[in-house]
Amino acid sequence: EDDANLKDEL
Amino acid sequence: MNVFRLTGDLSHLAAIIILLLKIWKTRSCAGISGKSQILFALVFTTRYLDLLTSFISLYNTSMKVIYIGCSYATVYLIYMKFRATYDGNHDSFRVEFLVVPVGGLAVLINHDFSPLEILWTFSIYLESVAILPQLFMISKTGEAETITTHYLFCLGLYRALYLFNWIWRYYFEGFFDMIAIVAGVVQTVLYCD
Repeated sequence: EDDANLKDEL
Repeated sequence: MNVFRLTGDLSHLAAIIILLLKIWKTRSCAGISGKSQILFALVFTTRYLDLLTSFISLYNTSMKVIYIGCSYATVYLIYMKFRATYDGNHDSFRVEFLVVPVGGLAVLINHDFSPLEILWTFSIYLESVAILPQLFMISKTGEAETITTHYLFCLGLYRALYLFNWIWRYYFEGFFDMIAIVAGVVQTVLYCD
């Protein structure tokens, strides 16, 4: 779940 | 980072720069929807608040700063500097019909009920419809200058490339974000015309 929160896209 | 995302970001950056230079050089924003530009500035503001909280990479941070800077500069040129050339009569799309439903949807459908996440979701949904005032204005004036069509093409291409990026990331990283994908498909379809 936390990687969905990590917004690495612009 | 993959080739689709990089070319997508560069296409997005190109669109933003094309528009800014066009307004600056011709000293006119005729045919440009100021409302769409305000919506884009709102999209970047609500999406890139994490500039203050998390650092991902120099590329990520610098692109976000450039996007925010250029979008506000564009809004400034339209509504302040070259206000006399702003075609308000044709830029008559009721943006509240976009912002309110998008805001409601962001509160209802999101990954996590936290302020930052809801604002991010709001920006994703808003970006998919932010071009509507511009398309509406072109339909009313019945014409689009060549440079505006280049701008729209690059802007449409950017999210289409992101769709490939998401396919790539799902296949190689098992990562996918349904909200971004659905909104990205809607956005790309809107540009097709």
